[in-house]
Amino acid sequence: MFEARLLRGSILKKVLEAIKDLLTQATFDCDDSGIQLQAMDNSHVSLVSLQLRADGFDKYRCDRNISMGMNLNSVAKILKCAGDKDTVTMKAQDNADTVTFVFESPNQEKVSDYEMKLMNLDLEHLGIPETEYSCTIRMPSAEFARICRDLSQFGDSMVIACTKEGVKFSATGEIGSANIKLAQTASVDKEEEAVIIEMDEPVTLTFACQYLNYFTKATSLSPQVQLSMSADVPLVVEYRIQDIGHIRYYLAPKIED
Amino acid sequence: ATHQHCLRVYYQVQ
Repeated sequence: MFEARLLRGSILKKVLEAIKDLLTQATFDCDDSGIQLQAMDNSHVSLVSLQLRADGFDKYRCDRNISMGMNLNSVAKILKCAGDKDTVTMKAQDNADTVTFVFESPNQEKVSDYEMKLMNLDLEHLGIPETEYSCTIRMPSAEFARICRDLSQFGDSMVIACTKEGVKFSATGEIGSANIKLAQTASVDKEEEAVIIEMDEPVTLTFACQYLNYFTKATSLSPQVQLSMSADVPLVVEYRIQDIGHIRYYLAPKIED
Repeated sequence: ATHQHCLRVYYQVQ
């Protein structure tokens, strides 16, 4: 039997909102350490890696490892039926072909359950090595979302150039060109609002704005976002989910033909 | 023009 109960049910609502536009279906791999999900978008240039640790749930039971293939649009529709303050429980019998979501209102007066058919997905799994990146940028997630939204009006690609002075986001297109420079925050009094850059060597890479705007759907999950870059490898955009895990997006850089 | 590699170019399929 698998059962995962989360008092902060809004986390699961936000997680689905953060991945349902990029992925159509994915497998939730559950074991006693928690829930992992890894899937590429249809074009295979971006990937989502979600981790929700068992110890972040208010109750977590996983008698046998279980992989549940789900249509993410359906899951998003079900989770839209949960209130922001509801407790959400996900449960499934061993080798079941359905999963049940139970929503309990804070005063326990309303309990809803939604049963959904599981899918047989044989999605390939990529091995992503732990990597030391040349540049990592920690910044307010709302700031990053704003930059992606603003610059994507100027062109379908964004150049991210990181040096020890700071990070520059640029885009050019028919209407002109745009540059946004963020300097490293000097006095870090409020960590959440700081721009913190760790740079071993400068990196400049180009990415498709469309995917970056999909990634920023995760903004409500974390006040900060971390960008990790090295020459000629995919960008990593990470949103930490407090006390339970993270959601990481990977995006292949655009390279000259 | 530019292109993007599929992520299998960067990460090993397990």
